[in-house]
Amino acid sequence: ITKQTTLMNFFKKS
Amino acid sequence: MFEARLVQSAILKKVLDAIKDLLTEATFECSDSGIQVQAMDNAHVSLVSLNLRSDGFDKYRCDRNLSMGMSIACMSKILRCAGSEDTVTLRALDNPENIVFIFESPNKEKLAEYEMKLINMDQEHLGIPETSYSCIVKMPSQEFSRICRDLSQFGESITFACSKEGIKFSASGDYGQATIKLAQTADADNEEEAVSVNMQEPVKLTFSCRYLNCFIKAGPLCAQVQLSMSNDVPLVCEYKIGDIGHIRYYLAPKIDD
Repeated sequence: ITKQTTLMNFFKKS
Repeated sequence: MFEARLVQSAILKKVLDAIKDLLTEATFECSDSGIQVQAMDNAHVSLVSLNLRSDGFDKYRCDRNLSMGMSIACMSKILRCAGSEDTVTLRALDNPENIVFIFESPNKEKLAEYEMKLINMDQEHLGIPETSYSCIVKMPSQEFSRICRDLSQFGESITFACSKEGIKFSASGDYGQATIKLAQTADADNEEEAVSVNMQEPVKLTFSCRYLNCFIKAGPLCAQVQLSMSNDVPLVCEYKIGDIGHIRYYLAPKIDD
């Protein structure tokens, strides 16, 4: 089973 | 005063077609250097980064920096009203509540103006670090579109596996499995048809078809698409927009739970 990550897992808010 | 003119409104139409399925609204940042948009879809799984350089416009004037929140659906409706040969001009005042789209026919006999209300938006900007990617694949955008559409029939996601040999796309679901392999093209006589693979390290990543099928709407903008990949980081899918700029889509991968 795969889980969808979000961009928040990789990029920081600036 | 902000004014930006493009002889080919068709470019802007294609740009809107390339973002309207992902974004409901977006902030257009206008400055001396051009127009930039950075916006995520509602689920924060994908991000659109659009850059249109001022020198790519036929006329460009931006006296002070502007942040204009726009409804993408409304903008798309307006651009559908432009004739395929029309010139488009975007115009706004310095503290704008509206933006005006002006379409002019090639013989200048028809002039259409559409005024759109701007919207106040919460700014949510992501810092995207400069990354050197393990694999960079360039391929015909039509081929990429075809692969995404074809494999979407077999599963909800597509696995991209890139090695020295080339790139392999695969999808699996209740009905079975489908795989498409593309090798690097031997002769690069026709740049538009070429497949090139620049690999530092093999990569294997899985992405949702739903988003990929939104990205391929940018296909009409450019004959080639560039896929930048590293393990466990978002995909970058880039289409050049003529000599004026680019659209980049970032897509968060699916991971094994």
